Amino acid sequence: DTEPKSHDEL
Amino acid sequence: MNIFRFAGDMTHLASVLVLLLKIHTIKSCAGVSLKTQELYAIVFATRYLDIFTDFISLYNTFMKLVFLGSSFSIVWYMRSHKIVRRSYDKDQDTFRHYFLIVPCLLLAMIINEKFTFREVLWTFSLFLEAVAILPQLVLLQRTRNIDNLTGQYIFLLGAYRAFYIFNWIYRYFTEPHYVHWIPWIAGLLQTLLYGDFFYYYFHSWKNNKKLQLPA
Repeated sequence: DTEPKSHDEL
Repeated sequence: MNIFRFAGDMTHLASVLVLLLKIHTIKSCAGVSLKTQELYAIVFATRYLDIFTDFISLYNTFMKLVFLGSSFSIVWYMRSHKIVRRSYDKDQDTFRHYFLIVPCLLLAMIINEKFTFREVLWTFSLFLEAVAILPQLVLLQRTRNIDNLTGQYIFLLGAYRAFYIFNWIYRYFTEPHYVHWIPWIAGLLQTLLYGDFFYYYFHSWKNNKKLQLPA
């Protein structure tokens, strides 16, 4: 399970 | 990473540096809300729980450390530094934290992408960040006189939020399946809170006058 893409933001 | 996201991160970083510059070199935190700074420390502590478990990039990890370190050191300066804390407008900065923290926590438990500990706290951090500037804006309204550094600090924070909106628009059109309603709505609300401030900021800049909010 990968992190949602929004979590690659600060 | 696109240019808007990078510009957003850099204005965010600049805002923190401006505030640290004021506190560290002038040894004053006049006009700065400790409540807002404490809320930001909570925002970063709850959002970056993944800092040591999920590696995204060196850039991300580095920036997370910077925001965590700077927010906690600003709080430390304002509460504990023997000179800085004397300039704190304690009697004017009376906004109650829990009026913001409790509703944000409840809302994050109801509205979230996944009901897990980390996901709920991540969502909580988005909601809390959206409203964390309120004690600062209330303090500005009360003291009315805003020095240049405090004005620039708030302006840069608002610019950071505006750049993030452009970043989401860009990502929506360039990345498949990039739809995230929760951060978008929280982020939009947060940016709107700066609207009034922006208006007076540009007005004073255009007329080359000191920034002053109406009573």
